[in-house]
Amino acid sequence: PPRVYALANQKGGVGKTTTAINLATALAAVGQRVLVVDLDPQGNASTGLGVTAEQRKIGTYEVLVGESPLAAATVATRIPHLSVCPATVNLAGAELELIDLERREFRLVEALKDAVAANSYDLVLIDCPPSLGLLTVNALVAADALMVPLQCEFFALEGLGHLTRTVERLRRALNPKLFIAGIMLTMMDRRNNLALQVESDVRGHFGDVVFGTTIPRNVRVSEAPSHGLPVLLYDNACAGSQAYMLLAGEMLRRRKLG
Amino acid sequence: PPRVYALANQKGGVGKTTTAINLATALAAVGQRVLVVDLDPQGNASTGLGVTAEQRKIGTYEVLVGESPLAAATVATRIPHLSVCPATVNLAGAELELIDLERREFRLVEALKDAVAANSYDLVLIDCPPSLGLLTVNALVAADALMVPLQCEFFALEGLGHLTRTVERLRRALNPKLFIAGIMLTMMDRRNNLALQVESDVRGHFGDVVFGTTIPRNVRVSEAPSHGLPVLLYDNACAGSQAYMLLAGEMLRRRKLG
Ligand SMILES: Nc1ncnc2c1ncn2[C@@H]1O[C@H](COP(=O)(O)OP(=O)(O)OP(=O)(O)O)[C@@H](O)[C@H]1O
Ligand SMILES: Nc1ncnc2c1ncn2[C@@H]1O[C@H](COP(=O)(O)OP(=O)(O)OP(=O)(O)O)[C@@H](O)[C@H]1O
Ligand SMILES: [Mg+2]
Ligand SMILES: [Mg+2]
Repeated sequence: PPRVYALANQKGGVGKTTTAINLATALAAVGQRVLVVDLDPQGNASTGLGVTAEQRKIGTYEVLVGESPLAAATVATRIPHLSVCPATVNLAGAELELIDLERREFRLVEALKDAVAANSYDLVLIDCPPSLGLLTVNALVAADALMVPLQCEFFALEGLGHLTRTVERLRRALNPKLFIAGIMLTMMDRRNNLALQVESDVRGHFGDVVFGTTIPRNVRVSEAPSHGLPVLLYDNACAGSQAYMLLAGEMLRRRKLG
Repeated sequence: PPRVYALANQKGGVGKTTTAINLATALAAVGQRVLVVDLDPQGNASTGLGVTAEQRKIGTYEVLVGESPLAAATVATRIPHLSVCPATVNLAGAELELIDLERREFRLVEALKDAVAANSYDLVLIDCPPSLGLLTVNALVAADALMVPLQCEFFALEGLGHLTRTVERLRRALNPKLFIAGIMLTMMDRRNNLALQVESDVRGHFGDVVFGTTIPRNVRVSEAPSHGLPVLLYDNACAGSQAYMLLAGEMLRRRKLG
């Protein structure tokens, strides 16, 4: 089954980071050994997993520019089986610096090679920034599969075509194994007609690629990162936590079926 | 008073585009001659203002790479006094193409020179993508002032420091007149403690820079773009429209006071 997943969507604020943090936690909770790679200069995934500034002295930036192996940048979290390669704002500089480097799209896949070969992790989740620049391209080249968090809003739907065309282009040019393994609907408010309309459009167009589990809008989910905790640790009984546990289960069942 | 405003925030999904569309419409409704420059390859501001694919044959991409003057790319909207320089996904290519061009940070300010000199507009609002790359840098160099739409969420707050440091750096290096003219709180849900907490943190830290008017979360605001309409035309009486009219009034009063 796929081992490395990119969580990407150039539309901003659709739940990429929240899904990376909480899906990774839910997968680790059932015994999967998980690595989260924070590829966003905002460093939100690192913050949401409780990584301190001190622990970010070496991070994804150093790994991409070749100053550090992945293993040296990776830190443990308070969640058993869950590690993270953290990000800081200096990662924003990597987009410009990578431009002139050899094999600039392959920096991340090279960095992950040893970890994948050594079977250190069952799953790697890469949290991407809201763009289709060189950082996200590195994630899509390194990934076996792409997961697309999607907010049930009009602008989010508008961007989906551009994302799927980009994936198609990268599959042909740089990564023949890349495919869209799943679309997860986030911040879903079932009282909202627009959201229900977007859901039916997306399911109509993408069919079974769309996870049956939808993630509800739930204020506990947005409170958790201010405590440096995934929502599963912050409030295990809330609707958001339950949904991410169900999503993890659905993802693992799909992987088994191949 | 400032004439060119950048609407920027590298955090995704905070309401940059929604504010550009609806603030511009509210300003045009009271007689200001307004130009919206869509600097986001997603082209959401163009879509939300009803610009067809046909009308985007020439857009911001052609203007930035020097293939077209701004006037030839600008199209009228159905709103009197409101024009837009639209965007398409080819604008994403400009980030890479601008890298090797002379004065790459000054492409937009050069393009706006004639329009500003000819006094064609009272106000120019530039909608930025969710990053601090070369497109947003072009907006910050062209702008007299920066407006920061801010969602009352923890991750949005985390990014504010990085944005203000970037503005400081650009002011020293490329654009001495640049300052943060306003921060507008968007998608505000007053029943949500986290949102009230973020509001008090931001007002405590930035004082009067933060607009008194907050924009409430209002489903009519997110429905409007699917009809190609600003919310002021889609549902003039809803809470979102009222808030954007108040925000425009507050902005114009500030400009008068200088
Ligand atoms: N299910 C949910 N319920 C409530 N709030 C949520 C939910 N999922 C995400 N959020 C909040 O919505 C905002 C956007 O989510 P998030 O930052 O994860 O999106 P993103 O796609 O990673 O954004 P960016 O494009 O900036 O990287 C955050 O403030 C987050 O806390
Ligand atoms: N006041 C509001 N009430 C309800 N929904 C809103 C409001 N403002 C914005 N939205 C919705 O929230 C989503 C994010 O807003 P918008 O796209 O304007 O943010 P953005 O900062 O421009 O995003 P990006 O970073 O992708 O450019 C959109 O789907 C929009 O329709
Ligand atoms: Mg994110
Ligand atoms: Mg936008």
